[in-house]
This record gives sequence, structure tokens and C-alpha cells, in this order.
Amino acid sequence: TPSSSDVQLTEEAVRRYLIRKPMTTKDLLKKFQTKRTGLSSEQTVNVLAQILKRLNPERKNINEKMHFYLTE
Amino acid sequence: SNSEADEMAAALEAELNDFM
Repeated sequence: TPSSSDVQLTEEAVRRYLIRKPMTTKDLLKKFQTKRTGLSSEQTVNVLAQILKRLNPERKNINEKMHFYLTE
Repeated sequence: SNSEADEMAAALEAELNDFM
């Protein structure tokens, strides 16, 4: 059987996470792990960077770490 | 691994730094 990815790295998926709560880059990467999306590390970084540039989320520091978030 | 996650986060932040 072909391996199917159970998670898709899409703008809509990222948007939904960032509306729910502020997240660091690492938090986001954890949601879209390569073993779940089937993407390479490089693809994941590139696609996520493009999506974040498009979404242009708000940023704030929480515990001295930069978090992204979106409001509806 | 954790170090791979760190590397990816660093790469992503580097990509975004030009933009932010």
C-alpha cells in the first residue's frame, strides 16, 4: 500500500493553528513533521516560510521567544 | 531528532528574517 500522509502543510492549516494560539517556528514545525507530511526538511522550511510571508502574522514575545499569531 | 528540529527552526527563522 502506498504511504499516505496524514497531515498537509497548507496555508489554511497554518492559519487555523495561529488563530487558535501563538506559536513559535518550532511549535509550527512540530505540527508539520516530515514523517507525517511526507515532505523533506528543506521543503517544509521553504513552504512554511512562504506561507508565513503570505499570512504575515502578528508577532509577540512570550517567555522571551517570538511567537506568531493571527486574529480572525 | 531534536537537533534536526532546531536546525529546521533556525533555517525557517533565517528565511523569515529578510522579510520581518
